[in-house]
Amino acid sequence: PFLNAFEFISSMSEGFDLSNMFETK
Amino acid sequence: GCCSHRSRRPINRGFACGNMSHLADETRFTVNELEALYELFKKLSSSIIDDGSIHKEELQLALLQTPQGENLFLDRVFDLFDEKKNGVIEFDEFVHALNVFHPYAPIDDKIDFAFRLYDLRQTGFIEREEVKQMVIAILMESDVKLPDDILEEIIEKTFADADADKDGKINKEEWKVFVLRHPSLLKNMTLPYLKDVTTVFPSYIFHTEVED
Repeated sequence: PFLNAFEFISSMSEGFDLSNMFETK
Repeated sequence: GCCSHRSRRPINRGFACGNMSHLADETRFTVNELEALYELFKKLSSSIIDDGSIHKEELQLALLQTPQGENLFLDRVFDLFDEKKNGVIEFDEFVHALNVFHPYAPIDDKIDFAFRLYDLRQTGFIEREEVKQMVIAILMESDVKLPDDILEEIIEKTFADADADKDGKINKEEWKVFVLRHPSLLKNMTLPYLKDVTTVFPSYIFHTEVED
């Protein structure tokens, strides 16, 4: 199956996942 | 309004009330929500160096749970937040950037922000080398090995799909057409938390003194 490079980057890169910021304790 | 409380108890130390309402005017956030975001900002900006600005290490600690090590993506996010390019994220910059991540922010703003994230060298194009560099960075992060020919094939197919004029780089127009066909690419560009930041984080409400 075709793996879209951007799909891969956006789903795998933690540095792009700002939701982590809201989970800081 | 927030200013009426000033004489009784200092709130938003380090960020004036007038600025708060100015920020509310230029973003999707209400003053109340900005106060909640300010609590988050204070937490992030004091995690390593308590000086009222978010340093790269502090953003990294929040997003990656460690202040150490190089991270390509973290660097890009930090650069885009740091509008004034002075090496730290101030509250107004924090709010401006998060505004793009609001569930109701215009999709064009999200598309544009994502484009700038991926345009590593800020040339106005997303180039093959940049995409390759990002994929390799993730493979390294996740300790996954991928044969070179498979990597090349992924890049090749992605560009066959996205690079409409076949010049080897993706311009803004091509990017827009591409992400509208693959809307899941913008998933990271929306933070549902922001829709109701004051109720999602009750601990922040505790410190909030403004009533709607």
